[in-house]
Amino acid sequence: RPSQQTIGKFFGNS
Amino acid sequence: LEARLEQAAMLKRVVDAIKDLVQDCNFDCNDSGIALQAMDNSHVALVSMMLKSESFSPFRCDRNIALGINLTSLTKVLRAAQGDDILTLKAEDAPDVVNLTFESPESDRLSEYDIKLMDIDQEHLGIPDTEYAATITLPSSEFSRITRDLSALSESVAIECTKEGVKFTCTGDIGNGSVSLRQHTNVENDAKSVDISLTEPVALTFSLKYLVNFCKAAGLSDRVRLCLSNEVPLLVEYGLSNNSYLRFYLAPKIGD
Repeated sequence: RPSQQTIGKFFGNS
Repeated sequence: LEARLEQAAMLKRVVDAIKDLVQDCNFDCNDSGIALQAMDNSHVALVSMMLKSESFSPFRCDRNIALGINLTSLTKVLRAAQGDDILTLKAEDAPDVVNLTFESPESDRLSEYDIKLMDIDQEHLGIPDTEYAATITLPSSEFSRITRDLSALSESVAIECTKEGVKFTCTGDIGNGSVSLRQHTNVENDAKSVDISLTEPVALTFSLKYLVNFCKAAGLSDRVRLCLSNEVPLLVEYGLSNNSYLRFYLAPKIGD
């Protein structure tokens, strides 16, 4: 079952 | 800040489209316009709104300010505006409140509200410039229908884009379903066309709950753009006039 990722995993802090 | 919108409907619809996803938001105002970026509580979806200065007439912002606004409060006040009212947003330097006025275009009615501002300590994310592998532009009503229909069967949807077209597939307890769309040009009404541009095939899985939520923005634009690359968040974009936009990013589901 695929697990839900979070946005923070892909987009860094600016 | 002083920003006058010819039609209150635009702000009413934008706020309506995002208020169930994000609650307390900074409206970042500078001379290029009013921007908002916020994640939902679970940090799975990100809302990015840009209302360019050209969408207002006039627009004046002498100093950069962040207006921390609770969207439930803003919704209560915007409910007092008619769609075709002229809406003006005003805030001073280091403001405690944002002032909204609604002017009826055909009568002398003027209403005026202040909303108390909040200090919102929000992390701001850098959204990388991405060359997406697949870009699908379709009627926003079609996308709403697909997400609604498939969400009745399953929590998740797999979106596969190949040169054959785009396929939305779901599997649930009662069975499974899919919707396939091909590139299609409607000669009578271009808004009904489906445009697919692909540099490499894409297959990703997303939570339907969020996609259904994004579709609350369908009233803002006839068209919606879906941008996908493998293993990165999906971008769902509703374009507004004057290059303003409402974008939603959704993190994928990955792995077994």
